[in-house]
Amino acid sequence: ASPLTMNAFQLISTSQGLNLGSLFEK
Amino acid sequence: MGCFSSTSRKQFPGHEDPILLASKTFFSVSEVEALFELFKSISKSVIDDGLINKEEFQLALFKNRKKENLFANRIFDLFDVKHKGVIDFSDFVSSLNVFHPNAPLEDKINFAFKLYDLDGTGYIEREEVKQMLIALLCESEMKLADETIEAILDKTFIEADADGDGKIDKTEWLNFVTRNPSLMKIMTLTYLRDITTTFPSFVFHSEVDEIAT
Repeated sequence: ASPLTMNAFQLISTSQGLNLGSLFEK
Repeated sequence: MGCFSSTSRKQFPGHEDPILLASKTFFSVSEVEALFELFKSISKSVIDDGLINKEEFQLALFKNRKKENLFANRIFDLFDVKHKGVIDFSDFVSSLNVFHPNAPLEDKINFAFKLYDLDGTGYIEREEVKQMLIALLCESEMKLADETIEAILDKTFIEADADGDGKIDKTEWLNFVTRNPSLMKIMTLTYLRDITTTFPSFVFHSEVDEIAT
């Protein structure tokens, strides 16, 4: 989706820094 | 077993009794022990002191210790429950508990609010959202014109800031995420459902009788 169709939090929540799932990936 | 147990706990400050931790969280005793295996591997990646420092946390998230990231820093600060600059095992389990699939949505919404309230003022302010948006753009190497960033902020605040005072309070946040449930997806880690399968070695290090699990 184009950034313009998203709100700021939808964009922010795609940050790798918020992807805690990667803690579980060895 | 007594000697092994006490030595183990001395090396791991905050390593509360797994039964006690399980009683305070949505994790079973086996799951707490499996989380301890994960905690051990992260906490020894740079300094083997039984605690997770910021560098170790970033290394675990990005597999790259040089990466400085606003969001990873915020998560670290919220996981550092005792504000000691490090995450001990009890902090780790109680923080991950919010991300458990069975944790109340209200807890997840509150945690996300704290995460985005960068300055801890009790409001998510427009400047904070702008700062996070710019951090995200830098991280993803995406370039947007200033007017585009302002347009995204305008749109976001029209949707989220019901009273139009330029900041999002807790009630406005609750209403906003209720209308945008996808924003809460990052607050649930499905990995936590089968953590004992991901870290089966907990069985070999268990300090708890089988009957208690």
